[in-house]
Parts: sequence; C-alpha cells; structure tokens
Amino acid sequence: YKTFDGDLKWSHNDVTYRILNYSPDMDSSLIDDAFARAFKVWSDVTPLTFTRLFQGTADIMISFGKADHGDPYPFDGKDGLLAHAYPPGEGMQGDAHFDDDEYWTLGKGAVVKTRFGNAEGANCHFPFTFEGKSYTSCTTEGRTDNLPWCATTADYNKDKKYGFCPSELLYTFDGNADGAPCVFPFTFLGDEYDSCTTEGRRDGYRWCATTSNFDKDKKYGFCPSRDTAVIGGNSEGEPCHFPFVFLGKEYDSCTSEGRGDGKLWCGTTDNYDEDKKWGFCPDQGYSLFLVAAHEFGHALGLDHSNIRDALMYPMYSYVENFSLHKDDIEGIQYLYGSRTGPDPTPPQPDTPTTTPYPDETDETDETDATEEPSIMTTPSTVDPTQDACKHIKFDTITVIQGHLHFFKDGQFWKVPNRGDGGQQGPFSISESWPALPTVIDSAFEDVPTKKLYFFSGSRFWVYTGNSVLGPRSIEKLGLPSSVQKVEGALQRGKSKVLLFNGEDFWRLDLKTQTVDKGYPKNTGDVFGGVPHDAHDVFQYKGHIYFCRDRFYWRMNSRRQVDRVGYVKYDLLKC
Amino acid sequence: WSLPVKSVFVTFPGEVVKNMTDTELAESYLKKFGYMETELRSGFQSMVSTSKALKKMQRQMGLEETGELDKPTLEAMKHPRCGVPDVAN
Repeated sequence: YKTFDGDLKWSHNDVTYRILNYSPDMDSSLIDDAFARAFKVWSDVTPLTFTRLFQGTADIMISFGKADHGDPYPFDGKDGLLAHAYPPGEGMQGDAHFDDDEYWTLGKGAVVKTRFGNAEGANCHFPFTFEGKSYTSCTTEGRTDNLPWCATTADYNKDKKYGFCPSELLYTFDGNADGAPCVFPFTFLGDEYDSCTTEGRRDGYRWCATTSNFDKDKKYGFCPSRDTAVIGGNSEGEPCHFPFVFLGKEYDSCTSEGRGDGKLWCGTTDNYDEDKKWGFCPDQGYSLFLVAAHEFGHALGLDHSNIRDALMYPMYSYVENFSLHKDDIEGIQYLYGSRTGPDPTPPQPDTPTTTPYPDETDETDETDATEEPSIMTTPSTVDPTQDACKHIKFDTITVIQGHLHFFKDGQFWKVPNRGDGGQQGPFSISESWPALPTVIDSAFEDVPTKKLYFFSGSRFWVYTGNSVLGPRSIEKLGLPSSVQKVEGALQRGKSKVLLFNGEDFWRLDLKTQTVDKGYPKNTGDVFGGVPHDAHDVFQYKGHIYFCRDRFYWRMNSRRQVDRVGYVKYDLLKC
Repeated sequence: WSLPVKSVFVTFPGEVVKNMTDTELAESYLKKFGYMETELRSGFQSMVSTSKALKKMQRQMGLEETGELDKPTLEAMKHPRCGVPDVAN
C-alpha cells in the first residue's frame, strides 16, 4: 500500500460526507446504500465513523459529473477513467467525483428498483414472464398509460408481484420539484418540449419541467434513465430504436460495427446514416459500491497499491463477494489504527426486573399467564445470527422502557438508548408476550402505568407485566370500522396517545379508553413535511420519528423536520 | 475462405474522440498517471524516459518489466481505472 506524501489523513475520526447529486443510472436509494456500504468497508477496520450530512460542507463531498466537471481533471467519456478523489484536507481535498458517462450499476447489469405497484420497492427480476412471454427489461406491455413496469419475481402470472420502473413519467430526481414527474409538453425559453432535454445545460444531464411552463414556474427535475436507455453517445437516456439503418444495412440489435474497440452501440432513431443519433448499449456497468470504496480509500489518505487483488489497485475489476485485502487493511490502519472497542457480543440474559401487579381496573383475562407477581426478564435470544440490518422495513418500531424496539415477523431487536452498543437480538415476541401474533402493526408504552399496547390488524392487546388483556377490537376504542389497522402511535402528554392510520390520526384518551371528539385529523395538516403514508410513528429522545420504507423523518418539538436519515444506520446502528 | 469484410470505422458524433495510435495512447497514459514528466523532451531523451516510464508502470501493475509497449501493457492501458495518478505528485 502507499499513502500520500506526508501521510495526509483526517485529524478527526468522525468523518462527515454529503452526496451533492445523483446519477440517472440507479435509484437514489440504491446510490445512498452503495455509498453507505462503501464507507462501512473502512469503518469496519478502523475507529473511523461516517455521518451523512444533508446540507453545508462535509469532509467528503461526493458528486457525479461528466467530462469537464469543474476541477482541473476532466473525465473522458465512457470507460477509461471511472472516478477520482482527493486526499484528506480542506476545500476540494477529500472530495470524490464519479464519471457519469459511465453506466453505474452494482457490477452485474441493470439494477432496477421499482416504485409503487405491490412489491414494496423490490428490484425487478430479469428475466420475468408475463402472459407467456419472457422479458429481460421493463415493458409497457399490458398497460395503456405507457408506464414501464416489471415483475419482481420470475413469473408475474403466478405471483402477481410487480412495480413501476424508472421513468420520467413517474418521477424525477434532484432539481427543485421534490421528485414530481415531468409534464409534457412543457415550454422552455419559448420552445415546446415533448421529452426530456439537455438544452440549457452544459453538463449533459437530461431534465424536464414539472409544470407546463418552465419559463413561468421554474420548476424542474432530472430524468431517471430507463433501463433500456443508451449510455453516453449523443442520445443519453434515449432507448435504442430497432431496427435502425447503419451504412445502408439494417440492424435489429446492438452492434460493434463501425468501431475498433468492440463496444456495442445502437441507433436511437430508425436511420443512423441520416440522423447520426446513437449511444452505447447497456452492459454490466461498473459497481458503484466497489469504485466508491476505492475512491473513499483515497479520500481517507490511501494512494494506489501495486497488489493486484487489493481494493486500492488502480484498475477496476468486479468482485462478487467483496472483502478488504490485507494490504488495504494494513494501509488504512497505518493511518488510523484498528477498530477500537469490543466486537459485538451476543446479548447475555439481563438480571430480572419486577413490574407492578396488574392494575385493579383491568379484569384479568382467561389467557392471563400467571397469578404471581410478574418478573420481566430479558427473553433468550432466538438466533443471534439473524441480522436486523438485512431488513429494509420493520413491522413496527417503538420505545419500551426507554429503548428502541424493532419488530419484524415474530421477532424483535432492542437498541439500548445509552452507549454506542449496537442492536441486541433477535428475541422472540411469543416468548415475551405469548398472546401476541407474529405481525405487530404498532405498539406503545403508557409510561405512567407501564402498560404496553400492541396493535395487529383490527385487534389490540394490553400487557401489564405478564398479564394481558385482549385481544379486543379497536372499535372498542371508538375507532371507525373503516380503520383496518393502527400503523403508528405517539404518546402525547400524560394520558393521550395519537393513533395513526393512512393519512389520518385520532387522539386516544387512555383514561376513558376512547378517542376524543373532533378526530380524525389529517397528518399532513398537523405534521407538515413528513410522508403522509408513514408506516411507523414513534417518539424517541424528544423527537417524533415518521418512518417510511428504509428512511425516517425526524421532527423536533417545534414540529420542524430537522433530519431525514436511514433507519438502518442511524437508529438500528448497523 | 472469403476475405474478412473490411470493417469501416466511423467517427461517432458526440464521442470523446479517442482515436489515438498506440504510441499516442501510451504517451498520454504515462503522463496522465505520473510515470512521465509532462514537459517536452528531445527525441532521443524521450525514448529513454519512455522506456523507463514503461518499466515503472509495468512494475506498478504487476506486469513483466520489459520497458516495451507490448500487448499486455497496452491492454492494461485500455482497462477502466481510477483517475488518481499512480505516482504521487
């Protein structure tokens, strides 16, 4: 390994990073994830920590760009230079730039994350069959709205699992329109546009207006590349047009004719000879995770290695199951030392804590577990190898006895609210609360009485220590029969709890055990700036958290969203 | 056996023109990644420095150090890579 002259390194271990823009090649959540995993490669073997900032100046500013992208080292079109980064220091030092004339994937071809549909954001499964025909890319077949979609399993007709593919008709990214889809036609500088355009920009990115008149509204976003879109050339983002004519001959697929480097290309109109519109055909692409892990090595102070299998070797090669080479580890630990503190150890059974006798107002239920005073002990772990960090979304997240609890499919994990210990578990729900079903939609602790309320579907249970009341119907609380489930619960003051469902919430009075008059209210009206379809809402350390998918929106006491982040990294401490 | 059809190479509009000879490609690569100084040199001297620079690059890449622009070296120069120079400067 080599370090830069003078062993350039960060003088602090809590390094910050910020993603300034995205590539149209992959969904922004996949790009976020690739960068986060690339940083984890280095934090796993050093005392370094990496915190993502969403505004202001971070140590490592990450951006995508093409050709001349604002520093003295221009990129060179497709292939060749993939990315570069600067050694630690002020200003541009420490920054990492990625060439967006490359095709960014995870190293094995298109990674197409779906949106909407019924597959909860799962990636497309290629090939998939639909109506007996096999597809290796998204299709608009079967739809009249021209939206590209795909199946997320091999057989759509059997599983009926599908989602929508990246399309400017569905959403845009970056810009100033909060991801709103394009509006066609739109007016720009007096001209009308029926598709995304690079007009008005020098950086070659395709954009569109998200209202019909950009000149008036100035609302715009960048167009995601469709999975069949060409790379580079002079038609970035356009799909191949088959057949197309080249040198008088007709082609029904990509070809390397006309080139000396063997790269596959296609025409994006029916006649290349006339229109000269072309691009490279999507290939395996370059793994953004691997290239980013390499570039972040530079941004931390490592220069190139001459060990062919090392991550810091200058040339790119795809590795399926990546692990850091000894040479890289020695290099980074020469600069920052090894990871401090003990490795995570499986949770030991806690000393039992007692909880109060059942409250006299609760009639005991035939399923009452025991008569003697209840001893709440930490449940035994079910399978410590099951990693909570593998889950994208949890059934519910809540705070019990001050600690975060993550519930999923009959198990739960705990994250102590003190120290920087990671999550403990998994534990079995049925061992702690035998009466409960495997899927918990929401839960909350009524702190003054230490009662635990659990909601699943249209039923709820109330645990006091080991004795349980329920299941009872949520209609007993005064919720309308139209409410199929309670998705979030938020303690408010001593004896009030907000219960969330869809875009509405009700206020439950724990004393009267019924919802107050004047409800439901609209979540968006009262909690501005959070997703209206959050599937989890909870209070933690003075903030309110709204979770959707793998992200959380944190709201402070002044009802301002002061942070958006990853459940996995910021709360579950992965 | 029919003669191989002579491929017609065209220049594609909008492509970052890279039609360089192998020697031009090598010279550009060695300068870009810090193996060779970028200031101009006399003919003879540049031959010596190119061979020396090639050996340095071949050592960095784990290739046989021939000092010649042989096939493996040329292949390595065409391989996608990081833009940070190999020789710190």
